[in-house]
Amino acid sequence: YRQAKAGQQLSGIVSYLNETQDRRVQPQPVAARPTVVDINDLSSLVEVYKLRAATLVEMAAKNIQQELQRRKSQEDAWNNSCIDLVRASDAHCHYVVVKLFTDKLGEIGDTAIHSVLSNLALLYALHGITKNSGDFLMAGLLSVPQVLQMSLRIKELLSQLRLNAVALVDAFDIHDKKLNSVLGRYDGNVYEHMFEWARSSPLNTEEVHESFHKYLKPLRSKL
Amino acid sequence: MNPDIVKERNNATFDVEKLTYILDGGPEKTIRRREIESLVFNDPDFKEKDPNFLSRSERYDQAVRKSAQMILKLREYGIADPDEIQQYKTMAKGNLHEAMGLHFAMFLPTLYSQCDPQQSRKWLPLAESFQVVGTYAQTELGHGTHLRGLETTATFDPATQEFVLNSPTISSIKWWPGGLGKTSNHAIVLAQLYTLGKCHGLHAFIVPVRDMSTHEPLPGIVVGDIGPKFGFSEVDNGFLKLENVRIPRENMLMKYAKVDPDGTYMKPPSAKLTYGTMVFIRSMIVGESARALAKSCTIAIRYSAVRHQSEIRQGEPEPQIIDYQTQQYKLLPLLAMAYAFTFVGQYMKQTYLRITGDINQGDFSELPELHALSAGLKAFTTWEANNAIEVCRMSCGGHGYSRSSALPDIYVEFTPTCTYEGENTVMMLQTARYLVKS
Repeated sequence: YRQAKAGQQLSGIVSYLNETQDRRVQPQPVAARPTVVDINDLSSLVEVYKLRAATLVEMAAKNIQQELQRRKSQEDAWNNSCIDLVRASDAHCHYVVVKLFTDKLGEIGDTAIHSVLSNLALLYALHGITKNSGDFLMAGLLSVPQVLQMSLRIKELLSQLRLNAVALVDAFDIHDKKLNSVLGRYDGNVYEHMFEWARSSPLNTEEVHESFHKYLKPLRSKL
Repeated sequence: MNPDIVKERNNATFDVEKLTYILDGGPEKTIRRREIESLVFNDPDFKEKDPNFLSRSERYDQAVRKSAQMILKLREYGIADPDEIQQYKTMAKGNLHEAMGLHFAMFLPTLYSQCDPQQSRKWLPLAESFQVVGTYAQTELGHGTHLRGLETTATFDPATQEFVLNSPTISSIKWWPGGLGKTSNHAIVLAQLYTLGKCHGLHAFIVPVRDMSTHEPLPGIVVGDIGPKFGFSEVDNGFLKLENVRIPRENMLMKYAKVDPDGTYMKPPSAKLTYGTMVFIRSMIVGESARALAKSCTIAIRYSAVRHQSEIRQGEPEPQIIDYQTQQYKLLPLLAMAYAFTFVGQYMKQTYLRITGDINQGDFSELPELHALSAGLKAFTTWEANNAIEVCRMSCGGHGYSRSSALPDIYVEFTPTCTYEGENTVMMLQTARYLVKS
């Protein structure tokens, strides 16, 4: 952030800090900042995640600056800004994940798979925004009506994706022996196998556990 | 086959096999992975008792047996590619961990990367034939991610040409390394190097901890298991207290830093070299987040397809619980996350291999960004996956609480990723440092 602020050109994933320097990212009253976001367009959502990350990085950096102006040492200023710094890193990583998911779609040739994965990516992006809507609203990146619109879109995506839910987990191709789960068996015969599993528990090796003879029976004779 | 789940599969709008190819990185990768996995589940030697029904000692015993068998079988099949070894092992281990995990993940790689030629000639044959079984002892009872705070000391004695290792305080006792308690007979110990009265910071030393034939602890060595944990029952995470343990000067790993016979210290060419191992492990943990989440989603979503409960319209049959919007809202975003993390894991692996190539050419320019990114993504994905596994477990209702669901195991075996190899908050702050600097 400091290098970008000093006008240095950054390379790699953090280069977005350069762009946003030009645009002077500022938390603004939402009304003042018309934001055009097509909530069905992943690249538009990636852009919004990027600006959210840049905003949080800037806020954290400014918080350090304010601490320093209160004559705090560099170390104390840093420590007193750690909550903001962790949030900024979290937002940065979230942006990277959404971006990589979107980039991956470009490699998918099969149209049916592309369609399903696009829905998944869209769900992931929209869900991330609604879960962290405060960040996006505070930064003036989205309006309340847009966030509400996203919640509606998420419900649509849920019912669309529900159709392929089992197929999508089948695609992970995790063998029953590796999964080792009665509930998650490939054949879905859960209850028979759950009953069978329970009956093989060591506690069931005798019909009457020794504790009955050791404690319960003597207890009765004393009462 | 349960009719519900058959119906679900018939409704799919895409070719599942093709998507599996994409997730594996190509059809040939899928075919090979399945070949390797079938080597395990068709092998009677890997028939085992359900660990849920065994005591801690029996679980450790079964894990050591499986480790030993894996070593022999992998040689027998000639499987040497790291990815294929990983696939074979994850099949054999299931959701659990391997007793000798750190011998492969840390001890051997450190020998490969930090022995000088003479040391390599001596130690590699011993370690590769498992005469020497090793672990990597870094963290201490009172010290973890902050390496400069480690207290174990290694003081050079020019008169005897030996290093004398000590655990000067209780908080300096080595604590946590997998395989240290009962399995290993050697450990690479990270200690503060003192020579000619001056401290030169952290360095690595090969320290014998048990006799190679009797397996008894050696003089000055206090070693054992740290006791039961939330999970990791198969692994003897251990403690190690050093009381004036003497090792020859040649046991200090000297590919980079050196101590001459007269005690003179020579610095390593670049402090960045140790970053490589950290970045590698953290990149792999990102992939681990994806795998743990994929397993959890598989269990919760398949179960939600066969479980019927309550009613949406009165009087009608109980619907599948996956038809409830709330159930979809719990699980489908996590399914999306599992895919997202799978692709991030692939990206991190490719990026690591690419940048390591650059580093070998002496180009360190991208290392700081990769280091910052791997630290941040390790923290981000493990925190998210940790919470997500718990949501999957709860979305299975009471049955998710039964060990038969495997969800408790997946959770307790995965959750340490949030604290080991760098505690997540510290990781996030490393990324923040790079962001603020940038």
